[in-house]
Amino acid sequence: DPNMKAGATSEGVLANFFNSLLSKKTGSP
Amino acid sequence: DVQVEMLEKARELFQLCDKDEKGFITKLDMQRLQSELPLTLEQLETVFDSLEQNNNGYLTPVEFSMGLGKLIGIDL
Repeated sequence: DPNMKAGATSEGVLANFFNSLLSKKTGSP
Repeated sequence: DVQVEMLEKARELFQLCDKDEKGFITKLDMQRLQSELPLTLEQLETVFDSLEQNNNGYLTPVEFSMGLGKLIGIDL
């Protein structure tokens, strides 16, 4: 169900995004 | 102090997205991150739309920080 997916996962996507940025910042050069 | 630390972190992350140091992030900047982050184009657009407050087509450092703060439960 695409509608359900959009609403329910936007927070998860945001978390994923910020976590990825953070690990990029602190991880490998 | 946690707030100051998070603002500092948000600023650093903002700069990772704002490659041209324009002072704001466009949807195109966000899409460019696809090569660096494990997210799809669609997910990056979702991120942009979630963070954007006034639909003017770009993200300011304030909007970016607020989004991060909201996510971790701190009012930045």
